[in-house]
Amino acid sequence: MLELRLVQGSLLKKVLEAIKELVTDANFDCSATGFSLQAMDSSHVALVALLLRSEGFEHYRCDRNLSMGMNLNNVSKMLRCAGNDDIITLKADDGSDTVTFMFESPNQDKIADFEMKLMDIDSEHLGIPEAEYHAIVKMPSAEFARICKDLSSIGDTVVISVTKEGVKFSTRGDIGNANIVCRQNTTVDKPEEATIIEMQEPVSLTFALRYMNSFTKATPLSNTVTISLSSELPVVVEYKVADMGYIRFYLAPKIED
Amino acid sequence: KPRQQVISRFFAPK
Repeated sequence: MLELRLVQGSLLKKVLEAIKELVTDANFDCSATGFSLQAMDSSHVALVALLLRSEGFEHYRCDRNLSMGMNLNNVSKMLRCAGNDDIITLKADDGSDTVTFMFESPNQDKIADFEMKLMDIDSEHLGIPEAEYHAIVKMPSAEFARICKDLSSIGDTVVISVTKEGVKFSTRGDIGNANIVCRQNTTVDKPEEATIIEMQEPVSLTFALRYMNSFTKATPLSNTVTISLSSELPVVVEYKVADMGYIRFYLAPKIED
Repeated sequence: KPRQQVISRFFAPK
């Protein structure tokens, strides 16, 4: 028996909008720790890891570890029927091949049940080792989204370089090239407007902008984004999901042959 | 042109 009640149901709506472009089908795993997902895009270039900790739910009942295969486009269709202020409850019985999404309006005058078929998905979990990153950049998520969008009108790849000067996003294409430098800036009115650069050593990596742009679908979840870089490692682009967890996007770098 | 690597090159199956 599984029953997860999320008062801030809009978070789940935003989570689905954030990952459905990157991943088609995925297993949602429920355990005592929380509600999680790990999945790769169809090209195995990017990986998304979601965790919503059990403490973040108003009610969290998960009698045994359960893995539920879902088509994310279909989940998104279901969740789009929930109001932004609705309380969302996920329910599944042991051995059932369906999951039920229950939507309650804030004043309890409307209650809806949407039952969705589950699917069998073969997926292997990858071990993501703890890594020391050469540089960690925390910046406003809207700023990062703007940079990725702007650069993708010029080129296909972005070089992200962190030095003492700041973080530089560069691209080149047929019509020309572009460089955007963001310097550390902590003298802002609100902490979420700050750009904070922690650098152990300079790092420069090349990534496909198509994936970066896909990651920025998570922007509505959080005012800030954290970009962790190490040479020879996938970049981690992390958005916090309120105080209950995170979405982490891992993207393998491009290398010169 | 730079070559795209895959995630499994960095993370092994559990």
